[in-house]
Amino acid sequence: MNIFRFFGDISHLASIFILIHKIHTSRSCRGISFKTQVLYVAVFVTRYLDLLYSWVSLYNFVMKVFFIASSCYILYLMKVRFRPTNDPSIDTFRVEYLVGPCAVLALIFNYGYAVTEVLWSFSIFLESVAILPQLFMLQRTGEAETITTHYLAALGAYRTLYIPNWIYRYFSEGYVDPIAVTAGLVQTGLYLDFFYVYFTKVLQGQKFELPA
Amino acid sequence: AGWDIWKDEL
Repeated sequence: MNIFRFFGDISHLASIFILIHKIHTSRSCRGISFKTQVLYVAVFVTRYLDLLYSWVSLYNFVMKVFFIASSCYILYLMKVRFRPTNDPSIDTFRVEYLVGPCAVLALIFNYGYAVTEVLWSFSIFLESVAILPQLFMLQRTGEAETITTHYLAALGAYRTLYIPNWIYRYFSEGYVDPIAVTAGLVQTGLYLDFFYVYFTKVLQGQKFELPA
Repeated sequence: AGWDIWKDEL
């Protein structure tokens, strides 16, 4: 564990708390892509199957359980508790275009032909693109509530912090995980556009609005 | 193997 990864994980936790806080205080999940949230559940469940057979640390265990539980809770908030505020008509990204290629990539690039290894790879690839339905929705509506942009910024910060973490690990452990790093770089790249608007508008006190 | 050690990442 190094500070980059630690603060990355904290940022990831923070993003989830921000999202839950947003839904509760506004009593609405408007502006949140249900599809992205479903993809996160799929990511966590397929990656953390190792909860059942391997022990890393208490930190690792608690975080994994939290990510699975909180992502399921968010689906519940969106589909049951605040269902009327969820508008599927603007959440139109075709998820099959993400899941299919990720499944193919996982079958080609993995660390061993075991179900758990292929699913682990799949979850890494899927996480890297899971935010796309959300970003697509943002693009379509052209604006976002400030709290929603804080959620995305925290999520993007988590991914960004993993990059110095890998550089640190490369020097301290002499190894780089090619699958995690490649997918991670792609994932961080997806946030660049968002970050630009976030830093130039939201953090200057303006509303998140995309040029028409 | 290296990749096995790295499975400690979330």
